[in-house]
Amino acid sequence: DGMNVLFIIVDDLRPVLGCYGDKVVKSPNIDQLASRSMVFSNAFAQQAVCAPSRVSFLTGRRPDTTRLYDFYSYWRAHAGNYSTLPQFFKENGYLTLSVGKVFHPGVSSNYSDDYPYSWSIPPFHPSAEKHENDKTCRGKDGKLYANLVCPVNVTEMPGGTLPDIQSTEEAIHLLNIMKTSRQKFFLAVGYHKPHIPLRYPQEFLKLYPLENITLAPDPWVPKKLPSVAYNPWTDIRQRDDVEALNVSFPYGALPEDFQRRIRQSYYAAVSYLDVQVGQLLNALDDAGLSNNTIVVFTADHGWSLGEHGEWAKYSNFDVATRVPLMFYVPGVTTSPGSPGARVFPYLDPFSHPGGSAPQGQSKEVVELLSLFPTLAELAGLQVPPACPQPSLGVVLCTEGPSLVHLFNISEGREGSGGPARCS
Amino acid sequence: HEEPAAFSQYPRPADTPQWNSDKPRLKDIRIMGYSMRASDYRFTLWVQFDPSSFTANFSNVHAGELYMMDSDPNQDYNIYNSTSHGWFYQKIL
Repeated sequence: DGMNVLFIIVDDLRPVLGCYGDKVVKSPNIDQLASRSMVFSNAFAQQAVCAPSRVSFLTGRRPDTTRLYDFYSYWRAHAGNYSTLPQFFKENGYLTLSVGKVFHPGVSSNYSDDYPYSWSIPPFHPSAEKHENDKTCRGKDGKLYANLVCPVNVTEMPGGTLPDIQSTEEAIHLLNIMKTSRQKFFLAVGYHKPHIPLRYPQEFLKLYPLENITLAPDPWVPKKLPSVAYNPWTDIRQRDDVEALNVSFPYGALPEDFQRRIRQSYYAAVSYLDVQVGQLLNALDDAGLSNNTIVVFTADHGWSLGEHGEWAKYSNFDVATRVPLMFYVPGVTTSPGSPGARVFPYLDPFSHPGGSAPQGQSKEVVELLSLFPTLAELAGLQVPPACPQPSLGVVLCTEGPSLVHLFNISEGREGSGGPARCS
Repeated sequence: HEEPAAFSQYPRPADTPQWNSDKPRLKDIRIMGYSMRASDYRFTLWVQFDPSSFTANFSNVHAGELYMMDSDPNQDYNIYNSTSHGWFYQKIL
């Protein structure tokens, strides 16, 4: 009861993480979090595109209830005045704070990230966000482009920084303010990477030599795939480097070398994200908040890395809908640490192998819809009622069940950190 | 005890890929792909959708997908047209 909540939501992250069994990606900090968490191996988003997925899990309602399948309506005006997860915590005495990309910006969150309903203070957006799609990628000819694959020298970027670096700085700043206040907080931190453009500090490329990067195991369009099911990855075709390849629409394949470069940069962006998460969790330790803060780590949907001849999300394939989902609950997923002991020491992906196994793992098929009731129950709040069908007129209810009954943690088991890769 | 399943969905403007197939605006949605993902299969029905009334017409099926996870974990071999799927149809409804 009275636990704080740190809610980390990542844009377009499929479970390519050491702790989900991936053999390529270096994600020691997220793996370390998993080694102290309950990890769900089969968690799925309700729609594989940003705004509909985020509004769905933040209201606990399916897209057919939020009636948001694109980016251009605000559920409170368009479908129903549904309460949100942060709003629920705010109404239960929490200070609710948003950093980075939590709601999708624009119409779908009323151009305000649903403030003031969901948040106690105006949400923070990194100033570097506005340069996200600028021509900041240096081509072989030395000119600047708006590319898909975009390793950069951060010092050359506008303001000498990147959005996620600024988000981490702001989140750490807020944690340091919260440590001295007695106020319970719900802090949501939304990271932009690995959403496209794959723009990340170029040094992360060293972790993934191109010769080690393979194609997807099934980089062709399946014979019996109905044409309606195929996602023609239009958004990446509009990036300068992809456009220059003149790939035919809709079924032309990207050159294999470029496919491997996309996969290489996706992995590099994941390791860059891992560093941000590691710094954030290290700061949670520094603020002495690790033993009374629930940490949730998830994503809004996945991303196809060439499987089925597809890239990006926009489909019902597992690679687009399956997401990482884990809950760290002090005293539940780990025995209460001794005061002052570090729970999340920062791990450098350039020197740490990562890959620690989850503390607890469930292979049960679950939905992001369950985030809302699960967090309410973990925080000791009254779990919202299950929605009637239909629930358009119901302000507070959820269409998914709480997952707490699936937390199969043996009491007091120490975090199973260590080199063993996850199953 | 009902076997747990995750339900996802994706909208499309037409049966064949076009420039707005990835992100159709609400007014252009004509088909909705409803997916039911259980531990051992993924079953998807692409059905007629009316954006003005937000209703899906499950008696007008444009296409279907069925993948058995044990033998086809990457979902490359759609067996929808070569198997009877009445049970799946009932379950997703």
